[in-house]
Amino acid sequence: SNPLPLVVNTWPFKNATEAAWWTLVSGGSALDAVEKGCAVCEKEQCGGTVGFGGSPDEVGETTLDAMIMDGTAMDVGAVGGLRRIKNAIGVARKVLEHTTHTLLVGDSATKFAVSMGFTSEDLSTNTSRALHSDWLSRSCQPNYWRNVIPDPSKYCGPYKPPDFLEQNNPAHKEVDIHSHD
Amino acid sequence: TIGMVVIHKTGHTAAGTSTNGLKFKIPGRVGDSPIPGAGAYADDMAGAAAATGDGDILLRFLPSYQAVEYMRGGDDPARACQKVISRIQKYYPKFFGAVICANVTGSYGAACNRLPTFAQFSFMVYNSLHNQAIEEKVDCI
Repeated sequence: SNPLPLVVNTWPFKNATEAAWWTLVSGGSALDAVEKGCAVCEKEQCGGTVGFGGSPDEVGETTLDAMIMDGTAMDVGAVGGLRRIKNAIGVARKVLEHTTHTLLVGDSATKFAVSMGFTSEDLSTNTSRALHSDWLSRSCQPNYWRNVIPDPSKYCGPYKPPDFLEQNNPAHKEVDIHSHD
Repeated sequence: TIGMVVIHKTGHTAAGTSTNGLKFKIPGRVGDSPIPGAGAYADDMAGAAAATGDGDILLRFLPSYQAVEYMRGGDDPARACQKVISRIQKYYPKFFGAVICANVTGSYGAACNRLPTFAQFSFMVYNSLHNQAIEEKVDCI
């Protein structure tokens, strides 16, 4: 028998699967189902890897990435590095519906979201703050730096390219003989 | 990351992702999730796919687009997912990643890169053959 409709999602995030399914059963489109399903995970902070309060960056901030794609119209909306807005998939849907762009990123994506009626709020929680301070207390390990100084496998930053000091050593600056008192 | 693919009973497809990314990332870093063809991809002519894992690596291979193209070429969803993982394995044998795939007839599959600490990948399925969401596992390759 025909197994359609079908919802498949990564990880055992069951509430998201059910939210998508019931959206379909109640007459929603495939796009509606993806949006509702992913939004459940954003609210529930699935696995700590979705939504606010998880995966702080090096300065302790949580930022969100999301996309939504309509396979009929080959239409896409996406946000990257979204700050201070919890419902990233909702903003991605607005990018799809109200712009001809595909991807909006960073602070400007936040401004777009606010103009679309989303609330700007702090995405940090005690959990993400604790993760961050614990990371700092472990000399910022692990991190994603390489070929920099100080040794990123031992120390926190700020980091510089190894030849940075050499380039910026005033003693090595060319003297401009026309620039003098 | 939650990656999700939906095939409507009319055959219309949609896909999406949402994530807060890697822990302790360098500020400004964006992974695969919001990039069409990387985090997710959907095309009514073939099917839909979504990826999860180390986005810095996944992003370089456009795994979701590639999986949909394999399905367009006739591979079943599980095989399409496996071929994508194999491609990435050649360059990054220790990458952390998994892909889910579904075609427009409602078949689905998944694949993942086997690591000492990641031998099976769990994903959720809900279709008209079940009356509830079912957790399925796939052995990583």
